[in-house]
Amino acid sequence: KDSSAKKDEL
Amino acid sequence: MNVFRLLGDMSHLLAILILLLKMWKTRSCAGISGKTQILFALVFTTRYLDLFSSFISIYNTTMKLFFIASSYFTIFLMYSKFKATYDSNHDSFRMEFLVVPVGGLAFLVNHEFLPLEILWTFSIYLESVAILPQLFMVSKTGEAETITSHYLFALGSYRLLYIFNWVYRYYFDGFFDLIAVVAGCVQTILYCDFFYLYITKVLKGKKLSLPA
Repeated sequence: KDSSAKKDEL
Repeated sequence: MNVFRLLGDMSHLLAILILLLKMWKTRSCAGISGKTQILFALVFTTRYLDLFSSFISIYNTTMKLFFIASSYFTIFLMYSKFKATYDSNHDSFRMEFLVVPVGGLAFLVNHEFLPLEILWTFSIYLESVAILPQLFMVSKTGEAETITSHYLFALGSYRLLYIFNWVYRYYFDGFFDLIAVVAGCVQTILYCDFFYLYITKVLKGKKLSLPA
């Protein structure tokens, strides 16, 4: 759950 | 980036272009919910605040800029240029019934209690219900222009494709964002009724009409 990954989705 | 996410973004872009084309060609915004467009502008504004602080790619930046610009331009067309054709009587869904609960939920359920993260979460939750005023308006008027149903089909397909993108990313990148996935499923489920009507009616050349 690495949701903190950079928000690369639109 | 994967094929599902690219198709999803293209479907989203297509939806926006169809809407602008419809308004420009018919010089009218009849049958379109201004409230849904306002909610979309709010979704993009709260989601893309990191537009200048974090650079992902040219594609990412240009798409964000286009989504923000087109959402405000659409509002300008509906509430100014083609105001005379805006059907406010049928566009009567109370936006505050969506914004307030979604705002509260974003505070309670998020990944990190930080301003940017809470605003992003708010934007994700809001987008999942932002289409409700539009669907409500279609149900009140009992029908929708064919081009409007194409707009809704492209718009609904975008998040459905994003669900495939999340499945793909889960298995191939190990990426998983529960908030985005749950909200994306809710958003797509809201279109199911419309998808059924679109496939059984519009694709057979009939007009989209809801059972009165």
